[in-house]
Amino acid sequence: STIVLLFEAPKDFNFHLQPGQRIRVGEGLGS
Amino acid sequence: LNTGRGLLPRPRPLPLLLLTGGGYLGYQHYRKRGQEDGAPPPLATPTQVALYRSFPTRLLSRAWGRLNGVELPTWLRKPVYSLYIWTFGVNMQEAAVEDLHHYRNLGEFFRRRLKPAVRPICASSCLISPADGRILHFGRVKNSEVEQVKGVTYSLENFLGPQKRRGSDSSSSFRDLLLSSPDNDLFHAVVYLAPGDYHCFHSPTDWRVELRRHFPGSLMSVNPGVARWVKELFCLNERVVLTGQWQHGFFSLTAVGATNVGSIRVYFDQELQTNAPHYSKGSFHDRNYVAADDQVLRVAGEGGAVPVDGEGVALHRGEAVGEFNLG
Repeated sequence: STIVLLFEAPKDFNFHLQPGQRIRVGEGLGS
Repeated sequence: LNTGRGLLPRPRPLPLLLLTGGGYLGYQHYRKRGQEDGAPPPLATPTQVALYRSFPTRLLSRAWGRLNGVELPTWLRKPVYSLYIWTFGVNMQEAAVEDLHHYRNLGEFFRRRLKPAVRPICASSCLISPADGRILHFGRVKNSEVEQVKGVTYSLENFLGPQKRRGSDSSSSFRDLLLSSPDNDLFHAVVYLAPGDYHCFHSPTDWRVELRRHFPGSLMSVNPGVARWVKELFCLNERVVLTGQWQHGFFSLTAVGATNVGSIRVYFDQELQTNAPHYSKGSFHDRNYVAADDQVLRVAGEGGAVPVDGEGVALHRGEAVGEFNLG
């Protein structure tokens, strides 16, 4: 299964992610 | 014909097998080499997608759900769940209940809860992960196309369905429809949950859900390999789209089902019924949480009625929102 987030944010929004990385509930996605 | 037949050597199974198998391996080798040259993997043709969709995945999914609803005798629980744990790398130390005999069937085991302390909420980020899994893709939405994996896109409008237009401006793009300010942009992130992952999903931020849109659909696998192969996969599969507003404007969370995990529950929406035996193609079912002025909406949550004022269902960062179920 898959969860897709689609959201509006200021243009300078940044993801703190790497493609393919493991992630867990509660960990920061970006700011 | 008889003479002809007499002249041809009788086809021996082994050489025939070697010939066809070798041919297939050769085809695969050159196909892979094409990918190593940096070319994106070839997408499935419409015929291949239609063929895949014609496969009775819903029937399979529902049968799989029935099987996993069968209560296991106590002595069988440990071996069955231990096999599942070993196969999919489940970390039982994090489970709220570690005793395997507690789970009456695999469906219950799949819905296991975690100890609250094992998933601390990041305080410094305005957006947190809604689920355990692997980041399949993330980034800025260009035009009105979203990438399910690098290089394979799907249409935003097909994915979310029609949105109410602001004002009378009909020329704006679908993407502009969603934005509340020209200083903002649309972003997306895709989390893939593997079979051994914890399968509840939580609120990624503080926001209000205004609309739930349930798209019945196919239940193809959403394995990353299939996501690379089937364009618009997320628009073809059964999914539940929650849309609303957060501090920066538009926000949506979508749970996409798959063959083995065909059912989606949203705790504050007891009306939602997924993975039904029959559905009409292309249909979707809305539930609006923004009450008309005089109406006070109350929705039943997992722990009783969830407070809903006229502005939708308020969700807080990290709050449990729903879960995927087997079958």
